[in-house]
Amino acid sequence: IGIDLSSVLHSLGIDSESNRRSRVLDTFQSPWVETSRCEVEPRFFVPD
Amino acid sequence: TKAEKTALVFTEWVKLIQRLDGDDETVLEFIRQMIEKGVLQDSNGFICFMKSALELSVNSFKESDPTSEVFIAIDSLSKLLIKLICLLDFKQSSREEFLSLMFSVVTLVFSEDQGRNDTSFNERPYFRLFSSLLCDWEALRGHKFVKIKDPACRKELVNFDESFYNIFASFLHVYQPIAFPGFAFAWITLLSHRMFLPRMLRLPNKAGWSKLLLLFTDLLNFMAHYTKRTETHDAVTVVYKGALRVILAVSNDVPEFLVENHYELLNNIPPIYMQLRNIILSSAPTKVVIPDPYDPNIELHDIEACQVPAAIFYDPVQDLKGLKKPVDNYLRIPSSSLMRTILSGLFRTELELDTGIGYETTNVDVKLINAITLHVGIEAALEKDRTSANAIFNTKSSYFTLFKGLITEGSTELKFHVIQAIANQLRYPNAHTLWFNYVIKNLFYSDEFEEQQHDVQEIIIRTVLERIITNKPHCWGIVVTFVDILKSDSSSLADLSFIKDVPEIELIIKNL
Amino acid sequence: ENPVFKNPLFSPGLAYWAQTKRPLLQPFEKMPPDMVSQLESSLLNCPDSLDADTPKLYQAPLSLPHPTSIFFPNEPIRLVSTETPEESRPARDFYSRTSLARIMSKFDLDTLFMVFYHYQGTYEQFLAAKELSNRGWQFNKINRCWLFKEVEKLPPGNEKSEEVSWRYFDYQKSWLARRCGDEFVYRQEDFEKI
Repeated sequence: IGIDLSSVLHSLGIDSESNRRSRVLDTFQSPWVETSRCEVEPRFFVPD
Repeated sequence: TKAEKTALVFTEWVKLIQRLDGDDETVLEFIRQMIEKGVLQDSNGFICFMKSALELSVNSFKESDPTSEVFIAIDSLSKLLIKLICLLDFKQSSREEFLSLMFSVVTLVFSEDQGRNDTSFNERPYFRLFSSLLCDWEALRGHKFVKIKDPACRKELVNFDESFYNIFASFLHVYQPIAFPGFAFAWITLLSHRMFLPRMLRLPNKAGWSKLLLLFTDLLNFMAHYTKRTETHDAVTVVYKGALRVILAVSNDVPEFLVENHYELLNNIPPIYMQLRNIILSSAPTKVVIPDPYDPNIELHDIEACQVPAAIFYDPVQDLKGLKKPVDNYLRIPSSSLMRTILSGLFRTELELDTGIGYETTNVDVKLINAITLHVGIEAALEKDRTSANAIFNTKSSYFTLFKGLITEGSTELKFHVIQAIANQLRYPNAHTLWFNYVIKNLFYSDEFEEQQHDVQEIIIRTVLERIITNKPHCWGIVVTFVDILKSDSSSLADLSFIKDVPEIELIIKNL
Repeated sequence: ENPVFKNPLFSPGLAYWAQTKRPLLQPFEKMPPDMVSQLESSLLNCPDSLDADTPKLYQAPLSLPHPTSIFFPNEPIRLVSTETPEESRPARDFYSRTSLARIMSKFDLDTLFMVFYHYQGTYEQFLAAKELSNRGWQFNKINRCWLFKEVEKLPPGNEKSEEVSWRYFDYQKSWLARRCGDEFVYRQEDFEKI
């Protein structure tokens, strides 16, 4: 039967209501909520 | 000893790289001397050094106070390796060979560590090494490696970028959970790493998709193998939860990956993971507009998107085995002898275990059935573009009669798997969904099945219903098909014996 | 018996590695006890987001001398608010959803310039640059200053409907936003695309 995915989507930062889709894989902390203790530094580029 | 000398050199490196920026002249000079003075003069030298450095770093992690910086040595090693990829002279051998050698040495040290220590093995330092390599590589590659001053080197690295990720993925495949269960959770974390997964998904020309599909297959394979209806270990349940979140994230960011690889992904997911299957099957390309499937005025043929065939990355034709010729020949000129050939090719010689809903073994080659079904769907859409819609939206066309033949002549089990395979193509609005909607409706209402008609109808209703009674998401194509069937003949549907036999189902149908 | 297994360079790791191929070729039907304990051990040691974070070995000292001189103003910069309303902001990229970016969206300009000029090459500098850019400031690659275009609507009856003036943030001397001279000419290629 599966589960109600709304809390899972929320934990991922996916807003199903919003029109604008925001990427989540680039700031993905961990596959599990329990090990997503802190935000991780995403890729970035600083010009010289 | 040589090992002690190597350890000393590495220790010096660890101290140095904490005090200076990686581009400092002193750092570069240190590496230059490592090469000139024989520490890294050849492959054997590199293997010795790498083994020693890695063992030292892992021990450093094990012996460090957990509240302190436990990864300093590992991170230093990562930094050195990335620097070597940039600085070494690659005239004799390639960067690809060097990277493979590097990962091979890690694999040897890793294998020995986990082999010796079994349950006291700790995956974290190895995870950290892979993670830091990804982060350090990412820091280097920004804006096409613009930080590399030498233009020739910069060009080489730009060309090497794709190989870096694919070689990394190849080695990740070596560490798959079935082979190294002691690394399983670190493995899943690496697969979904922010510096790996989005990169692999977005490499130009889908260059990372083949390897990525292989890795997802490894994950699903592990889950499929150790999910039992009676008792599934708690750890496997946790693996499932992680896999679910990762796949949902992919569905959000790059749904095209799931859309174009749905066939191969589903080959590795047990049927009882219905919601996970639905997530994959209900993914749609970002630009496609999904109309309301419950809209009573919906006309599938009028939907623009339904004229466009679904993009396919993993072509099922490679899985047709000896049946490609008979199937293609049948589509050109159908004959009963070709039908018999195809049918006999679908049966297995041995039972295969499967965690199905209501069954535990299969006598038929489910993967082959899936391959044929998708292949015929692809060919049908191509035929429509070549000739006309009437060539395929026609119960006399070979495209349709192939399925009808399989259903008529096949056992109940074969009927079931064929219908399941057709249902797997009822996805977002596209030409395949449109055609298979036609196929399944015509199979439902066909009066040529005689005494088998109720069996066929029961299997179709069961197949569609089991995909809708789960929690969302539900596939657009499945909902539309179900609504079609309900709309056209709702009164006699509720009267069907197999519906009346199960009061709960009767209630659902009546409510719907 | 293969000679590669006798090579001291590959031993004993290769032998251990070869053993892991067995479950791949002949998967167990049910998880044997040692596999269960390995899996549980992996779960116990599962890396978390801290383990996956970017390594930081060398931390550069602050890039410029810290402006603690008495000549530097204590009160915050007073400028017409450059904060654009939420809706008209550029399409949100994934950075804007991170907590650090959200915190920076509440920083004073002072603080943003401080982070930008003093934390060279860092993620914080990058985010400060993004935030300044979101607020309409542009970074001049030549003089390394941030510039802001002020558009003043003139009352009707004037020859022009608006008056444009440019301000730059003087990070080297006064730590204030100053008006650019009349000779200033805006050239798009001099500015960094953030």
